[in-house]
Amino acid sequence: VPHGPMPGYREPACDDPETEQAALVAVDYINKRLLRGYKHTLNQIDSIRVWPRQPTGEVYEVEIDTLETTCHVRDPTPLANCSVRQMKEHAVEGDCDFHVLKQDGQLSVLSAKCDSSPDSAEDVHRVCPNCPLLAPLNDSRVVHAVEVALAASNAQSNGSYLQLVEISRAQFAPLQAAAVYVEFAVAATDCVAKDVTDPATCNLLAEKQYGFCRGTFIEKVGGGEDVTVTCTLFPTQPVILQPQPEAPTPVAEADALGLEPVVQPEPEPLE
Amino acid sequence: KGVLPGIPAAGGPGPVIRPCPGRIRYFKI
Repeated sequence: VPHGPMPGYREPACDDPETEQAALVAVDYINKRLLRGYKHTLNQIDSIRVWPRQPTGEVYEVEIDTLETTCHVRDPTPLANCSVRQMKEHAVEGDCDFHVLKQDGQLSVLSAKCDSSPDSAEDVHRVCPNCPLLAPLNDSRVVHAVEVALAASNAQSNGSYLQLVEISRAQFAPLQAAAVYVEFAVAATDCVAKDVTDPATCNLLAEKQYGFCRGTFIEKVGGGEDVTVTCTLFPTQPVILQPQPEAPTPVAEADALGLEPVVQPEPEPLE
Repeated sequence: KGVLPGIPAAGGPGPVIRPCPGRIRYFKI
């Protein structure tokens, strides 16, 4: 029997079904609210505490590690079908803390706090000495590579003119002198790609249609540029308004749990 | 026989399985 007063919480095992269920609801929550980048998947549950909540229910205080997948957040592919970014591709890890309310058998996220960080260059080169590393997204060579790749995609397209939404990922290929590998998100506009003279006259479609492009840009030694690019357009996604969980008043909630009253922000879209 | 959590009793069952952190589903970075 532990010394001192019994804590107000219980600690199931991190691999218990109830713990994993709360963690999976939390991961689904962040993937629905990420504004940019890639979907994340559950990698490990670090810790769990379950607090009783007055008058009913329980609050799961759970800390998890996630790993980035290769699916962009706008990609409707189910998370289960998204590959985890491998270490040799320069993996990215997430570290998240959640409060998940369980009431009447339903789980809903009360608060979420996440940070993500790429693996270290040493770790990447330990598994693959010549693998490319992540490059800064605002590097001028990256921005130029994306502009050339998007222009090439629009030039060969019979469909809508695609507009850049975000540069999602970039790597400098270490062996080829000036090769840049880029991934970026796009959105369809109301212009036909081959007729566009002034892109500023094109507007995003009312019912947004996003897409995702992967390209390789090479600056040839004797001058000139080469680019290969493939873009995939996603089906238009009906806007589903997220039912906001009944967010309890944080202070009252904290008192009920005997926690420090930490004012949790409304569940905002996660950047 | 009462033992402190996390300390296997002498001659008792095998090592105590720590409840957390849980299993790693892919790899750690």
